[in-house]
Amino acid sequence: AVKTIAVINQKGGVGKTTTVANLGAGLARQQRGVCLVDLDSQSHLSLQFNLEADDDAPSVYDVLAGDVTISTAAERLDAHLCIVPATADMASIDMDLAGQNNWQYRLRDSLIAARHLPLEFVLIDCPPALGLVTVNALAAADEVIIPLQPHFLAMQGLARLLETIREVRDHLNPRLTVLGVVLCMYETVTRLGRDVVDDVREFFASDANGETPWAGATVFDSVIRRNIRLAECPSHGLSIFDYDARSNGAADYAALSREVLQRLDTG
Amino acid sequence: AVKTIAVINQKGGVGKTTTVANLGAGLARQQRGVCLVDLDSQSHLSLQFNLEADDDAPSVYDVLAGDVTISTAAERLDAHLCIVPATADMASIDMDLAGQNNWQYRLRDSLIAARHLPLEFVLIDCPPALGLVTVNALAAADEVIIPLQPHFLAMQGLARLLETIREVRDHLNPRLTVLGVVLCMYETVTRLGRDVVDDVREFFASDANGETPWAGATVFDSVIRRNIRLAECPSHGLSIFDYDARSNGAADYAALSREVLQRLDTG
Ligand SMILES: Nc1ncnc2c1ncn2[C@@H]1O[C@H](COP(=O)(O)OP(=O)(O)OP(=O)(O)O)[C@@H](O)[C@H]1O
Ligand SMILES: Nc1ncnc2c1ncn2[C@@H]1O[C@H](COP(=O)(O)OP(=O)(O)OP(=O)(O)O)[C@@H](O)[C@H]1O
Ligand SMILES: [Mg+2]
Ligand SMILES: [Mg+2]
Repeated sequence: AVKTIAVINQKGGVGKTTTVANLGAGLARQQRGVCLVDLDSQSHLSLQFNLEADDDAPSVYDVLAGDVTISTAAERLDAHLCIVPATADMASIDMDLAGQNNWQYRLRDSLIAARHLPLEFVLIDCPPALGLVTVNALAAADEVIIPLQPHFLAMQGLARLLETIREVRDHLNPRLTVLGVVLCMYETVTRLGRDVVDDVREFFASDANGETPWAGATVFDSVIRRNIRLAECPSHGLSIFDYDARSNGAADYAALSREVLQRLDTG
Repeated sequence: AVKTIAVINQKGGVGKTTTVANLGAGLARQQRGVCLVDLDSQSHLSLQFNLEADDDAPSVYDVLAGDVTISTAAERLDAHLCIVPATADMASIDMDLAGQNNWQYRLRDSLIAARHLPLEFVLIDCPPALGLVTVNALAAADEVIIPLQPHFLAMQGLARLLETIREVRDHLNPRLTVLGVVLCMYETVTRLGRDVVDDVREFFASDANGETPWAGATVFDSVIRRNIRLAECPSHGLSIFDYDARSNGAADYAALSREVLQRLDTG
């Protein structure tokens, strides 16, 4: 069965798009069929793969509006990787969908209709907000991966995000669970970084999380170090593996891909 | 007259909150009366000043809802600095305000009602989106400052932001102009950084911008270098000047404060 993973953190600039692009490419390199879904009106994920989705081509907006299917909107990137691109009109989707019938399940329903595609993973890139679009992603997802940059308010933001995830699990999607937190742009030298990381690891290690959607979650062992090659590769339209396979960025995202497979394959 | 400045960039994590906090503190150190307005549901600006705005205290949500005035909601930080804090309920403001009478002018009207306060500057921290809240900020502002991190899609994001600013100027706020772009987390070593910076400087230097709201805009000479002290000071509830006055961060934001004053004072 297809595993749908939403990559979410309402804090801006923490590595969501970089993680969807490179974890997606990492899973595809292991011969797994992967579909990326760009839910951000900035369309950064789409643009990283040189998809200046012009407004005439079908996009994720049309999928959520119910006008086209995922297989119509998806663009093939290589043998095992495809993407449903976003366009700027995603900026008004909140207003356009609010009040419509079943607005929360638009993405879930379109993914159910796409079950016939040879896919093992769907990765969803979310905008930096906890609005209608993110709710759609959480209602459609099996798992959540949370990129996190050690920031003094990381724990506070995480607590709010987990609350939203619990609400979606209780009211919209009973199977939703948190797979884990991936530390991004990680720099070992700062004391601030070490303190935040200790807090986050402790939070997930504690038994107190029993009935929550994050009871089985961990902080991934694979950490994504700050590495300028990760900031450069998008401008070449390449994943880190094709841009610089010997970089720290490629090593870190390859390790994360293996760890995600290990956690999900054994169920 | 009070100058209202909106600090905006829909790209996440580029230094908006850090700029509002430290430019605000820098202007206040020059004995100018400054009010900070936190429009972000993450409340990061409020939390940086240890304002865990509890849901009972008046917040910016109540101001936009028309229930309280700015002077009621504002909390004094020091002799020349106050803040209108945000709470988590700002996450639903888009839905709550949509369709209400005059929703675009809620902030503008509350600032007009606050004209009697001894203020010279109002700085507005915006969420990473171009939605209803950002439109409110642009409808209320005289000037816009755009923090920008050299990123391969910085120019593309900037173009979208400038289009939104033009639309607001044409339909909601005829006096809106762009003061400038401030380069944040600037690291001189990367080629990517240099190329993006050249593109952005060239864009604003060109005469082609004649009738636009950004015709008079420039890239500020003062550049904010990447400096870990800027990421640390918020966890101590201090501005960079009180946390580490000898740091690069303090020097850079002091220079930016002087440059902003120079640009605005001579009108
Ligand atoms: N490990 C890393 N090392 C260095 N730079 C990185 C790393 N990860 C991401 N970046 C850079 O940091 C910036 C933010 O990353 P990214 O755009 O992936 O974050 P995001 O969470 O998707 O942002 P948004 O909230 O705007 O959607 C980008 O310029 C990206 O290239
Ligand atoms: N010049 C700098 N040097 C080092 N770190 C910085 C600098 N400016 C900001 N930071 C850090 O980078 C992160 C992002 O900055 P900040 O939160 O100000 O961005 P933002 O644009 O307000 O983000 P959001 O889009 O989530 O509102 C924070 O952890 C902040 O402490
Ligand atoms: Mg992104
Ligand atoms: Mg911010």
